[in-house]
Amino acid sequence: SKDEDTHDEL
Amino acid sequence: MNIFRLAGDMTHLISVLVLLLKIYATKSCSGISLKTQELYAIVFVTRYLDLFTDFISLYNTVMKLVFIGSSLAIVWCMRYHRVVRRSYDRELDTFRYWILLGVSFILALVLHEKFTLQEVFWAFSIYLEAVAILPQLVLLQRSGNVDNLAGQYVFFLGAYRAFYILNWIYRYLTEQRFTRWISCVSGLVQTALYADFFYYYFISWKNNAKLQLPA
Repeated sequence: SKDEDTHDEL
Repeated sequence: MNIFRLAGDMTHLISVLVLLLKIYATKSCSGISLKTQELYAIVFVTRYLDLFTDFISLYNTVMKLVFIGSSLAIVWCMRYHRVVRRSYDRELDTFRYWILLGVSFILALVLHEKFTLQEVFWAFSIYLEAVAILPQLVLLQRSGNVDNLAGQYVFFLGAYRAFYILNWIYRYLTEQRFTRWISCVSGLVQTALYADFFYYYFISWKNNAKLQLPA
């Protein structure tokens, strides 16, 4: 899903 | 978001604030490697290309702006501020960091999550961050006197990545799909570099001697 692909960590 | 990642981000923020404090309070950047600061500016610019395209959270966006802004401000200060620039150890800060840039970029072309511009630059920034501290460690070794703010800067910078390792362990245990191998392995290499520094830093602190990093 989208959120798994984007890097949510800094 | 978990406590380890929040602690890591806060420690990272502290390391940047310590550095800004040192430069503004003492109007000096002695003991600080400009090359490491330039590498960090490249790390943040290439990692946060999604700043304007992917909105994760207000926290995420604000922190990205802070890291990009502070790293560029420090580089500007060390290069152009008429007082600060005079205290830069130009002749000691001679690490050939083009090697670090080249190897990280080649590695990113080979190892990445997806072959897109953003993902290749993201992987590049992860690999580059792991080795970005090397010019600073070499400078500390050469300048001998571990100016305590410079030492504290490296300490917090190392602690932040150690917290992130706890964060990756936590996410591995709690999330069914763990896809952060690039960050995790690179983060382990990065922390290993600091562990080495911490060992010699602790020894010098215990013996109240000058920091002697191995050649």
